[in-house]
Amino acid sequence: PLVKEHLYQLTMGEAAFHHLPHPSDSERLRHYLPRNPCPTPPYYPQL
Amino acid sequence: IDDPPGLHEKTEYLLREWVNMYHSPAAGRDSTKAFSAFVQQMHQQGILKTDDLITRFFRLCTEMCVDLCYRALSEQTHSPTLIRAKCFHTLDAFVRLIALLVKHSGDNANTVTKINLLNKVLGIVAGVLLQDHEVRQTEFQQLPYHRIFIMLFIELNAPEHILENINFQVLTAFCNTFHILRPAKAPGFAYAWLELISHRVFIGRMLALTPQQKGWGMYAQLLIDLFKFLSPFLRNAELNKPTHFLYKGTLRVLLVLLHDFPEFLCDYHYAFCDVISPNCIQMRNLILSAFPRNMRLPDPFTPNLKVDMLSDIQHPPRILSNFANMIQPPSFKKDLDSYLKTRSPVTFLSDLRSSLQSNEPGSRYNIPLMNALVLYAGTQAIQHIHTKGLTPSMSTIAHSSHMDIFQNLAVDLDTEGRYLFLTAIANQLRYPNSHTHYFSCTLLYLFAEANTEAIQEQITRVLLERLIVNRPHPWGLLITFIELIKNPQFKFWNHEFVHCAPEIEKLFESVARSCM
Amino acid sequence: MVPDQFGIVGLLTFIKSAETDPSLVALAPGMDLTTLGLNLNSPDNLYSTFQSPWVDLPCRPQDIDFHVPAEYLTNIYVRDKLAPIKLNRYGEDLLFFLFYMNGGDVLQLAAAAELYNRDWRYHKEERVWITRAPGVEPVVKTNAYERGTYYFFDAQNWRKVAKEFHLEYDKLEERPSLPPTLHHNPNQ
Repeated sequence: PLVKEHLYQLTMGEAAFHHLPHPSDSERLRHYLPRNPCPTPPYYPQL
Repeated sequence: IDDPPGLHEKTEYLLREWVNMYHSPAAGRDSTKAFSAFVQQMHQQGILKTDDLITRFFRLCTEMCVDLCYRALSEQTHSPTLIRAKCFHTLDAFVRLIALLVKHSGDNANTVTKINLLNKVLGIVAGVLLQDHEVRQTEFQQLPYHRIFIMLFIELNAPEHILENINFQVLTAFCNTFHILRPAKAPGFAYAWLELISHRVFIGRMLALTPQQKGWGMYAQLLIDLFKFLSPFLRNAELNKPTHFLYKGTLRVLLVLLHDFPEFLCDYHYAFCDVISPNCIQMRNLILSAFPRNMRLPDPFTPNLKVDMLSDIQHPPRILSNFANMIQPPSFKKDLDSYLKTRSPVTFLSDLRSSLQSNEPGSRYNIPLMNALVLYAGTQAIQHIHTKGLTPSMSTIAHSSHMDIFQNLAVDLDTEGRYLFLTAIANQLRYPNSHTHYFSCTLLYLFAEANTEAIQEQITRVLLERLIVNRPHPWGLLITFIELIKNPQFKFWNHEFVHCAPEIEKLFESVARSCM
Repeated sequence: MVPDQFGIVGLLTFIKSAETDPSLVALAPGMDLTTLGLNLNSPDNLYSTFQSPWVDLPCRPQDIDFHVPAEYLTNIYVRDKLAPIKLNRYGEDLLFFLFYMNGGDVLQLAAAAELYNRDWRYHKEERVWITRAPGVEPVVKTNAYERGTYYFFDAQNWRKVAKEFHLEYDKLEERPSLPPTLHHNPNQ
């Protein structure tokens, strides 16, 4: 069975899951054309 | 504790000043003009007088940057983009200050001062993170720390002469810090941590650009940290959504490594398999499927493939783990070496089982010891056969002290121990090399010579479970299984366990069809 | 046979459990690794465009930072002088560029809306932008479809190509709608 430490890790991991890093967190600030992610239609090119 | 009176206010003033100077058009190229003026201010405020003051200054700056981020993140009305812009406005300035102080610490030739300062700052940020993690618990936010680490790493890997001179020490400093902050120690930082160690600049530096593969060992340690963290949850198949997400992210990173740096996975496969839970079959297969890029693997489905004739099976793979040292205690290693050399005393074999057992909670066997024993005995066997001018085959591997050990383990262990033992053997079935060939022969020999059907059933089980998962599949696994089902010597299809249930029959037929 | 989880029956039991328990799927049959958004057949390195372990797309070219000469970093000197971004001022070429280069971004939607304003229509099945050839009326026109000569924007070769086509109206996207709150950008 999972020990106390593992259960603590699961709890912390679950909390962190709700504010995951975003790719822009590792990128320079873009003043002119920042990322503005939003849902786009599935038939639009994504890549 | 006990910051000197007024230091907090001085630090706040200086940090604010620096942020303004950093963002001003008058900052100059790479903020150098601003930096020269700012260092004067730091001197005037007495910040650079003592090591203690410098340390406190950095700690307070880090805490202020972190506090600012928490305040920004709590503002519900703003968009995520705006919140991040607000946080990064200060964080990026702070990172630039650190980078400049490191670059200009001591004179140009003095790398020690620079690295000492970097280690100090990284240690401070890590310390603040761990304290924050402990205090805030589920309210902990990774953003400020993630930003500081990645932007500082990118800054310190700019193509500048001063930085190129200290690059390996910079990489070492970051790897040490990431090891301190590994997921087991800061699980709330785990996602940011994986993002950091899989960042394209980090991977590039650690695995591609650093000469003579000097970064490989440190990177392997970080992956081991990750696998160790995941292992208890994967072992228990405890895949709640967050853990499943982390596991999937890990698979993505491994796929990148398999594609771009297969030799890295080859060299460290042993260390990785030691910490990956036995039921993580696909992840393990991914690592075991790696082969050197200059190698052309013969198609395992080639009819009448003569594996014995491949030149690659003469050559041992590189294994950058000291598995011999993992055979503990030293007295056991001594007895093992003695038995391998002299095939005595016979009591060594009867005592083997108890030597492999473990009192660790949740683990009846010492898996790392089992793996080390198997690989050590196998490599010694290969050496022994080569010294006789022979190559491993079903006949040359038999009737030796090495095979005594393997046969004894196959017979004497209970089903769990046998499963772990056979898993250790199957972990060596990789690309064409002397280990793959030897251990393939060993598995087939154990099957042919088994005195109970249970042994044959478990050999089949260990191979089958690796074949029924989605790709990739290691070359050595495929050729071993194909040999087992095709070679009439093994009478594979005559065994009851192949036909015991319709689903099992269908499963074998399906796998055999895809193999043949 | 081996009666516990370490034999063939144990394996079969695990596989059967995985059919109904999603948390076991990842371990038992495992995942189809070709669906994780990585081009495993790429002749180029993957790490150099690897965006994140949590995203199944590689980096967009504009997101990959490089160390460029400091002289190139002019934004801080000119940002107050830059004209705000107004898509109705730009040529079609730039609008197509913005559309194709900003997948999953508000800018893609905004470019699509401006192309719509200029009588381009996005064909949802063909996944291509179409407009009527100027001055050329459709040969056939009904409530449901029309047939005639149209310009297709070929994104692979980056040019407009005239083609005869049977155009069904229900295959065309309606006017693209932008999200209610655009994120703040002082330049827009």
